[in-house]
Amino acid sequence: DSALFNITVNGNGNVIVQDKHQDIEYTQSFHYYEGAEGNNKVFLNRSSGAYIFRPKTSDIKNLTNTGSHKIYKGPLVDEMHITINDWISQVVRVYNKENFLEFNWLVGPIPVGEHIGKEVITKYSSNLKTNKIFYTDSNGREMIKRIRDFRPTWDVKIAEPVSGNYYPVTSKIFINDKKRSLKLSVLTDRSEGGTSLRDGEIELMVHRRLLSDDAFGVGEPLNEEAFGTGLETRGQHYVIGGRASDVSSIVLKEKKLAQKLALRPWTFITPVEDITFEQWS
Amino acid sequence: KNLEEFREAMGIMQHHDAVTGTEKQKVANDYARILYKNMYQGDDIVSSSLSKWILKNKNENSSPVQFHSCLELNISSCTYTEENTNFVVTLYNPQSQPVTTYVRLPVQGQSYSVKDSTGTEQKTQIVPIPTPVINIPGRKSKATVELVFAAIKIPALGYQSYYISENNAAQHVHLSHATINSSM
Repeated sequence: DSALFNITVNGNGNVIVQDKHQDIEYTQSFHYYEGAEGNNKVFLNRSSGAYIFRPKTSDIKNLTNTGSHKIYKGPLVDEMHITINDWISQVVRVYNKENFLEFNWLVGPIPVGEHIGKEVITKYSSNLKTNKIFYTDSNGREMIKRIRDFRPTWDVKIAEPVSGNYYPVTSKIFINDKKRSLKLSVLTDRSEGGTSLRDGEIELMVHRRLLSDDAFGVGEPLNEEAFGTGLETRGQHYVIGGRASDVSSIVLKEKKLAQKLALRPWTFITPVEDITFEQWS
Repeated sequence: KNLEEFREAMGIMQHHDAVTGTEKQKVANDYARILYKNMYQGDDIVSSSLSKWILKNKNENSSPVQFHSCLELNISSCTYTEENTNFVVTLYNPQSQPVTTYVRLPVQGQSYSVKDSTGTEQKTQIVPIPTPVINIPGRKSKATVELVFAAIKIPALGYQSYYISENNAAQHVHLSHATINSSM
């Protein structure tokens, strides 16, 4: 009864989280977009690349879960190690008495054997009613209100419904349900692209591997390799839910968490093989 | 000299191509080289600063302490924690307020004692490093587990040290596998 979270993994490898104290439920899942590949001769036929995110279609592709999961519990941290397939895995962590979840993802090398570039996203789908509104930060300063398919200063017609709604997320993206006074935030450990394409959802792009240049100047496809294969990337998302009515409390918690992610203590090691604790002390 | 080169590297890294990753691959490789070299030199700067700071309160004959940073902690790899049975971890808090944080260190042993400077034993946990991380190409590490402990209230813009030693007998092992359960 005292547990803060109930966390389950379903048959698709998706993580289902019940934040028991905040009455928020969300599912975290991985998907990918296929990168558009054009001839780069006219603007509307440009490929997805280093400068632009342009998926071939608006549909996200689901992954087949061929992996497994294991749970490790201890006095300081409970962890769920989830392998989804050969190139996506993650650790979901709950530290003792902490009210947030850490998603520690590892993505790559993205397979491009069938010559299709992929842009991998992770999605947090909640039960919040958000009415097309979400918020992203601005270089870690103020939060900017974003409305899906809308621009505040002109009448916009979004031609590309996915990339047209993607915004930079320097360190934080959140949604809230005004009626229920609930808020769900995702804090990132690096700059990522993010959006909310459906009410209650937060989507963040975590890795990309593309096979064509986008003709914006770099002259190379975004296809980095190391050790003869595509790159692997490991990063973290902190997910925290809370009562939006309790503004000062949740803002303070999120601020502290964001600072923890961005300004972590520096770790230095000194080997002391021949020195006892008493001597060191 | 080290500081000047570090500043130059940080200047180069503010170019918009370095920030967004829109540089050519060979330039990206060169940026990585510059960044690595200067992070490494930055290590020397921090090490000598911390050493002076620590020795300020000791007698003048004490020998300087060498502090090493581990640039591959993000892939759970660190030679100094893996290869040594006794080591000191010093955490510098760059924030202007005290911070409590969990520390994760890649190690090879199954049980460790972690003491703060007053000799108070800290609660620890050993957690396996996930197999996909162990198999990352280019990760040259013997660590298969991580030692976890909480560093409580590291002073603002200050440091806190912990003395860590491997226990011979497998005591206080908090490693537990619960692969049958599907919920946490």
